[in-house]
Amino acid sequence: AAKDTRCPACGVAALAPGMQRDVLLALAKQSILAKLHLPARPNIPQPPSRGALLTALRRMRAQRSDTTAFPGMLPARSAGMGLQEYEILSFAESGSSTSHSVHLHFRFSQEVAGSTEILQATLYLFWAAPGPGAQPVTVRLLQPNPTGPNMTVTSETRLEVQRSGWTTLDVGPAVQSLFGQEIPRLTVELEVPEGWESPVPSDHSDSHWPFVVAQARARTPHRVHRR
Amino acid sequence: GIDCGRDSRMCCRQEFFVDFKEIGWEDWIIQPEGYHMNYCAGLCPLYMAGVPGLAASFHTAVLNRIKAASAAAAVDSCCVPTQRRPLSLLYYDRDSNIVKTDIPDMIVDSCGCT
Repeated sequence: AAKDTRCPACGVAALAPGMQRDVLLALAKQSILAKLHLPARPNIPQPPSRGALLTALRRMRAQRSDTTAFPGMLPARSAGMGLQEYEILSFAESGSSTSHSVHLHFRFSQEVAGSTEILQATLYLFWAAPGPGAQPVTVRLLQPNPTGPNMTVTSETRLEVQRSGWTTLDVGPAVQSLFGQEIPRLTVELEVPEGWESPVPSDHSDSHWPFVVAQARARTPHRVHRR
Repeated sequence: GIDCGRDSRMCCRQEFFVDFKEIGWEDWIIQPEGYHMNYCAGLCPLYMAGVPGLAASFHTAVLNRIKAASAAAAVDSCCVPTQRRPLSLLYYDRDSNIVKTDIPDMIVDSCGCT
């Protein structure tokens, strides 16, 4: 630094320009990570396939153009009170499967789950071309059982799949109850009668891979009122 | 507010762009490619205290002259952001989910003296 050049406001010696840049870049990184509640930048194990990502973004846009807030859930754009909002797109991970059922897992990061509340969450399932006539499918939402190794069923929906295409299911309450847990992971079980084919695409890279879209909002900071 | 020029000494807004590729974050931040963080720098002598930036009206300038004349406690004030904008980010979290969020108050739009 030039001799005796000090910051007039705080008295700290002025930084050499090169060092100033490094300090500012470090400040920018620290500021972004802090606001995203991330201890460090995330390492991406395997990003979703481009096809699945583009299809999901298209579906979300189509759904938003005619969606209405689900009853019982806070409408997505309720008075935001200036709180930071998140939109999370989570693609399914394949779980265990049998000849007539398949498990899909959807993980949510601790950082987001720990600091937000769910406004809305929707499960998107694409049915490949079912056989002639309606195909019965049972969709169960499972959660880890805190007292034992099994999973507990939190909701069950029976669908009659008439033709191939996307179906959506409101999973808001299930995801909301997950957000308070140690491992925020939603498990979906799809079951068809014996002899029927699995209704969802078989491989991960298929652009019609199941996904969940969740809208969350930062929790209002806990205010302690002193009298 | 005022943008800093080459020889600005008074309180102004200094442009500063953070290129995510330069800091090796382009693999987990999908959009944007960087962001205009900007920051405030410069002097805030007593008679400039309390005005947004330097674009002060005539009335404020007269008031400042009076303040400077009184110079009760001849201390400088600080050059701080007076207007900021959110930063919209689309990024992968560590479970490879895609998250979109608007982080409030991340981009400094203008500066002024406290």
